[in-house]
Amino acid sequence: ELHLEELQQQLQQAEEALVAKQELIDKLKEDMEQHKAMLETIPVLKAQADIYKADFLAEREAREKLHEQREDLKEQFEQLRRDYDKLKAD
Amino acid sequence: ELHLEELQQQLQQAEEALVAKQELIDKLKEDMEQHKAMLETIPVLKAQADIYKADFLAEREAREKLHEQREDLKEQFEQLRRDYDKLKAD
Amino acid sequence: PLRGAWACQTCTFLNAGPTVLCAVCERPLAGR
Repeated sequence: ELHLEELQQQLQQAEEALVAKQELIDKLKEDMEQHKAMLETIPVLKAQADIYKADFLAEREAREKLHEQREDLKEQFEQLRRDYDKLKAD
Repeated sequence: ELHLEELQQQLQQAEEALVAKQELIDKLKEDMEQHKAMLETIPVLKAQADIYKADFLAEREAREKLHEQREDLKEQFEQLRRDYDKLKAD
Repeated sequence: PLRGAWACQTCTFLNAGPTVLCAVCERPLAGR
């Protein structure tokens, strides 16, 4: 009789523990779902950074070329200016 | 007697179930840790994209300014060229 | 009904016999 009583009690405790663990599992799974949604933004952010990096490098190359062209033009302008002044003096 | 037998069986099942649920909890927690580490890269990626975007915009502005300067210089050069040719002709 | 049989609250499966987890969704009986 006593043994039966004891077993029933143990079973009751085990079942309550099972319910508690199931609730924890449900909670963890819920959190995992949220994290998964956020993790999906990672490839998008990586792609965005890569695109901006490529655009930045392209702009920088274009700027450097323009800078060179402007310097050449400045050279030619100075040279023409000297020729002009010389011609004027003559 | 039968009832006792049944209770013992149920208790055995409950204990096995508790072990299985605990293993699942440990697995989920392990996955959560991995996800957390990956989630921490999100602010870094966002910052990286923002920096490249700012650099891109700055380069583009600089390029546009250089383009303007080159055009002005070209104008002046053409003008000086005309003056020079005119002076030469005179 | 079978002795100790119970319907799972989550998936409504009727579990025959006094088991501790639902045979279909493996969830325990909340508050037997």
